[in-house]
Amino acid sequence: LLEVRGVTKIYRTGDGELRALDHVSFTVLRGEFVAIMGHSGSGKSTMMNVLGCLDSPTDGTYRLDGRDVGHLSRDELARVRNEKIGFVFQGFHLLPRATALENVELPLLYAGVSSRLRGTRASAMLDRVGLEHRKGHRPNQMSGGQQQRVAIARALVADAPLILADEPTGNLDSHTSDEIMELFAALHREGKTVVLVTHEADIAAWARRVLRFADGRLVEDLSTPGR
Amino acid sequence: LLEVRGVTKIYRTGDGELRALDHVSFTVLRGEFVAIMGHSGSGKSTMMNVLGCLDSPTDGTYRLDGRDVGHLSRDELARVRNEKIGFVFQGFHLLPRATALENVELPLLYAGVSSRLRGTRASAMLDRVGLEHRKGHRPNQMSGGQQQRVAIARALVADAPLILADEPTGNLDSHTSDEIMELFAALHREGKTVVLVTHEADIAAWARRVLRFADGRLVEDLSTPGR
Ligand SMILES: Nc1ncnc2c1ncn2[C@@H]1O[C@H](COP(=O)(O)OP(=O)(O)OP(=O)(O)O)[C@@H](O)[C@H]1O
Ligand SMILES: Nc1ncnc2c1ncn2[C@@H]1O[C@H](COP(=O)(O)OP(=O)(O)OP(=O)(O)O)[C@@H](O)[C@H]1O
Ligand SMILES: [Mg+2]
Ligand SMILES: [Mg+2]
Repeated sequence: LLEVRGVTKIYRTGDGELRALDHVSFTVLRGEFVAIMGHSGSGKSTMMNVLGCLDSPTDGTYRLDGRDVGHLSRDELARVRNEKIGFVFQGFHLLPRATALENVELPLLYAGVSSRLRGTRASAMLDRVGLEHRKGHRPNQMSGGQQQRVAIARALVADAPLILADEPTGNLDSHTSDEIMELFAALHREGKTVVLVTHEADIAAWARRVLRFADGRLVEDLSTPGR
Repeated sequence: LLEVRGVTKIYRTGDGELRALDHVSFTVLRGEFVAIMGHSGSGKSTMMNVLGCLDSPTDGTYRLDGRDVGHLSRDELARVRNEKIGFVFQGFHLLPRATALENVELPLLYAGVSSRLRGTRASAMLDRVGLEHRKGHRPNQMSGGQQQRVAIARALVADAPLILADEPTGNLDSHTSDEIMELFAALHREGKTVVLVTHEADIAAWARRVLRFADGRLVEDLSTPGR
C-alpha cells in the first residue's frame, strides 16, 4: 500500500540546510499495523506528512496504492487524501468556531455525504471515543484529551483504508489511551492499515512492527512475529 | 504557598451546568514537588488555571503566598503571574510569528529586563532544554516536541518561585523527557515549588506527592516519604 524509496526532505533556513528526512526507504503492506518511534525532531511528523500527501519530498519517491503521488496536482492530492486517508494531527487542527460534531462531520461533507447521514455517522464516532456528552461543545470548551479525541473521531469517520495517527494518545490518561488503542486495533482487524507515531513503548506494543527514526534516517525496522 | 479551599468551577453550557471542579481543598507548601493525575476531563487543567491566576473559581478561595487572589483586579493578577509563576501550557500557546528566542524572552520583557540581558538569559534557557540550534526558528519550523520545549524554556526563564507545568512531556520521547525532568528536579533542589500535571506514572514518580482528580473532585492525596 505504501512504498517509500529514498525519500529525502530538506528545509532551507537562515542558517543553512536541515535534513528532516534522509534517504528513507520502506514498504508497508495493506492491513499492517506499524508504529513509528524516535527522538523529538527525528523526522516522524515530516514522514507522516509525506505519507499523508500533505507534503512532497525534496528527493525520492512515494507510491500510495501503486500510484506515484509526487507528481499529482494540488486538487488530485486533495482527492487522494479525502478518499484514502484519515489523519490524526499531532497538533489536532480542529476548527475553533465549530462544534465537536461539526468538526467530525467535515470529511463526510467533502465526500458529499447527505446531511442526515453525516450527523448520524459523526455522532456514532464521537460515542466510540467516549465523547457522547461533548458533541455540541467547541474546542475551547473541552479538555486537551477531549480535543485529541475529536481529532481522532474526525480521522476515522469517513472509514478510510489508511489511518495515520501522530501521537494520538499524547494527552490521554492510560485508561482512555487503552480505549483508543482498542478502537485502532478493532479497525485494524476490519482490514485497515494503521501507522501511528508514538513515544511510548506501551502504545507501540499494540503494533506488529516498529520503524525507528534518528536524525531523519530510518535506523531500525523491527517486526514482531505472530501477535 | 498554595492554599486551595472548597474551590468549585462551574461552566454553563447550552445543555446545563458542568462542574469542572467540585469543592477541591489542599495545601502545597513552599518547595514541594507535586504531580496532578486523573482521567481526561477530570479537571486538571482547570485546577492549574486557578493555581496560575488565569481563571477564578465560581466558589471557594485560593490563596497564593498568603494572599487571596480571588478579589484582585485584572492588572493585579497579571502582576502576580509575572512575578511569581512560570506556566507551561498543555497547548503551548507560543507566538506563531516570533522566533523561539523571542518567545522565551517575553516574560523578561514584561519584567522590564534589559534587551542584552534578555537575550543572554533566553539563549541560556534554550540551551538547557536542548534547543541550542533552534533559537532563530519560528514554531511552524519546529517539531511538536521542540515547540513544547520552547514553552518550557519560556516558563522557566524569569526564575519564578512557582512552576506550573501542564503535561510538559506529552510530546517528548523518553530520553528527552528524562532531560526535562532532570531540569525540573534541579530547579526543585534550588528551592522552587513545582506542580506538574501528567498522565504517566514514570513522570509522576519524580514528584514527592500525587493529587488524583476524578470528575472535578480531589479523590486522593498521596505523599511518598523521604525520597
Ligand atoms: N469553557 C468551558 N466550557 C464548558 N466546559 C468546559 C470548559 N472548559 C473545560 N470544560 C470542561 O471541564 C472539564 C475539565 O476540563 P479540564 O481541561 O480541566 O480537564 P483535564 O483533566 O485537564 O483533561 P485532559 O487530561 O484531557 O487535559 C472537561 O469535562 C471539559 O469538557
Ligand atoms: N518548516 C520547517 N523549516 C525548518 N525546519 C523544520 C521545518 N519543519 C520541521 N523542521 C525540522 O525538521 C526536523 C524534524 O521535524 P519533525 O516534526 O518531523 O520531528 P518529530 O520526529 O515529529 O519530532 P517530535 O517528536 O518532537 O514531534 C526537526 O528538527 C524540525 O526542527
Ligand atoms: Mg512530531
Ligand atoms: Mg488538560
